Formats: sequence, C-alpha cells, structure tokens
Amino acid sequence: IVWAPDPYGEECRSKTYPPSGPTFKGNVPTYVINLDLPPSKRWDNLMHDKKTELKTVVQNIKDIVNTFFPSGKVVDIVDNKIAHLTATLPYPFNEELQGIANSSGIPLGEIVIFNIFYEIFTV
Amino acid sequence: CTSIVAEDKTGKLYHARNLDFGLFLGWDVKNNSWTITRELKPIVVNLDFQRNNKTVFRSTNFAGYIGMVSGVKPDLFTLTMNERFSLDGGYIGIFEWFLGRRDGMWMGFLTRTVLENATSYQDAKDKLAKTRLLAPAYFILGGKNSGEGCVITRSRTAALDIWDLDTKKGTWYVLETNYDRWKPPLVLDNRRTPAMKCLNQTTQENVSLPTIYDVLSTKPVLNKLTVCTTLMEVSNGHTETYLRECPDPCSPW
Repeated sequence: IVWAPDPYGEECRSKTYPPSGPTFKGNVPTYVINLDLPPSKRWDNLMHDKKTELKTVVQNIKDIVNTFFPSGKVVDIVDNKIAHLTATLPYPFNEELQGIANSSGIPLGEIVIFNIFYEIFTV
Repeated sequence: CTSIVAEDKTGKLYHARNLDFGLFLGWDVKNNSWTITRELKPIVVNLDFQRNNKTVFRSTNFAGYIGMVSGVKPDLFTLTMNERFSLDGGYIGIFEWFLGRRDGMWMGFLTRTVLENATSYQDAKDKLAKTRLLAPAYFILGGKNSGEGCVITRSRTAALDIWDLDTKKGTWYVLETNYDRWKPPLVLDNRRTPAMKCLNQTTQENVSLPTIYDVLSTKPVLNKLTVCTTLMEVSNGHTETYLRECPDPCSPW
C-alpha cells in the first residue's frame, strides 16, 4: 500500500522557541486559586476578569445547539433541568460550580454542561 | 491533542502537550478557523492552586472549567489528559449517573483530585488506572525520576494498557494523540507518525522543552484545532503556556 503524502504536512520545524511569528498567538495570564477559601468563593477573581469571554463561548455553543434544535427546547432543558445535576456532584465541585454561576451571571445549567463537555463528546 | 513525556540522557523528564478542541463546533468561513477553538483562546489561563499561601499544584485551564486537562504537582508529577473516543462513551456514563449509579468519577474531577491529593507518581498512576470513570480517556503521566512516564489507556471501567518509559529498551519518550497505540491512527488524522518522526530526528541527546515545542509546532501536529501549547517540567512545577495559531495551509484537525 502506498499512502498519499499529507497535504498539510511539513518538514520538522526547528528553532521555533522562544515562541514568536505566525504560529504564536500570545501569552496566557496566571491566577491564584486559594483552596483555603470556601469553594463558592475560589473562582471569583478569575470570573470577574473572564466572564464576558466565557459568556461568548457559552453563547456560541448555544447557537450551534439551536441550529440543530431550532425549537430552543434543548437549551431550555439545560437552563432549567441540568442545574439540578449539581446537587448530585461531589463536594467541593458542586459548590465551586454554583460559585462560578453566581459570579459570572451565567445560568448554573450552562456552567455544568461546560464542565461535563468531555463526557458528552467522547462518542 | 498531542501529549509527550520525554526523558533526556541525564534522566531529566519533560512533559508537553498541544490542546486541540472544537472539532465540528462551527466553522468560521471568514477567518478560516473553528469557531469554538477561536473563542476558547481568550479564556485559557494558568492557575496556581495554593493552600496556606503555598503552591499545591499548577494547571492550564479554561476559565469556568474546574477540572484539569494539564497540570503539574511540583517535584512529584506532571499530568495531561487526551480525549479517547469510543462507542462506550461518556454519554453512557452520564445516563447511568442520571439513573442513580454514581460510583464513577467525572474525568475532570478525577484529574483535579489526583493533582490535589496524590502524594507520589505511583500514587497518581494507581488512581488514574484504577478509578472507575464516566468516560474513556488517555492519561499521560510524568514523574521526576528516570523511567517515570507513561500513557494510561482507559475504558470507563479499567486500564486497557499502560505504556511506560523504558530508556534501557530505547523507549525514551511516550507520545499520545487520540488513538490506541496498538492500532493505526485514523488515516485522515495521523498526527502520531509526524510527531514521532520529529522526536526521532531530535534524538534523546537533544531533547528539551524548546525542541519539544518544535515538534508541537510542526503541522499537522499543530493544526486548526490547536488552542494552546503547554510545556512542563516537574522540578519546581515549572509550566509555560502559549496560545497558538495555524496559518494556512493547515490541517483542519
């Protein structure tokens, strides 16, 4: 069997570090998460800074879901039913998720879905 | 995703990964990119989890996500998680959870618990291999001593395979994309072969975080789904993360 060459492949890169140029999009900020705080308060500082960007991601996911289910029922279920799933999650994760929802203003059900995205997408 | 644990000639261990996410979640024709991949970049953060003002572990996260996909516990171990697709997937685990069977762990919560509580490389390896999960996964674990590095292939209930570093037998790196190592990768998504080719060209004598960054910068290991690249060293819990872009021509995955 002769495989066709990967049309997007390239020779191994070298001397790309330190990162710069067209494949480098930027650095990443660092935040401290204080585990001595109550779980519901641990993520407040981070959410204060990133809630707008997180809302954009969540809204995009909702838009995609609404494209496939235009009735809006799926998003309605997420917003109104999935939040109850939080009560079944182990401590301290349940309280952390509630805290993130409170400080970001994003419905708890949407925060829960964002956090169990991995389990949903492994098929 | 592509995760690598490599050991140099002195026994020093390096751990790095490309975090790829957003497949089929909307294609932005104008920017020629995956919509969610692009939107995720502004919420990538490095987190320093502290107790009593001391670092317990560090991670690279999406803001709003409380689980872990990349993290380092200083002077003990490094950990990344790659997605493993299976028909016996997470939706079955979620269904069971709703029906009241709750003895499995959500993937992100397990990695978070391991980073927070595991006391050694071996302890972390045991927990990752033996804990019942809601979804299959690949765990890529690195330690601080020579030979401490492995890929754990998990089904929801068991460890199907543990691939360990073994420099005496020539295995100076372990590499995982999103396919079982004993099977060929999907023909349309072969990042494993180019990554291995580049690591083999690098050689163990020259392996370092900068040369691993070179590997992770080579297309199609770097692709349109790549959100960021994280480089980790277990000593002192060193971690650095860079947002990535894949200029055209570039593989969509």
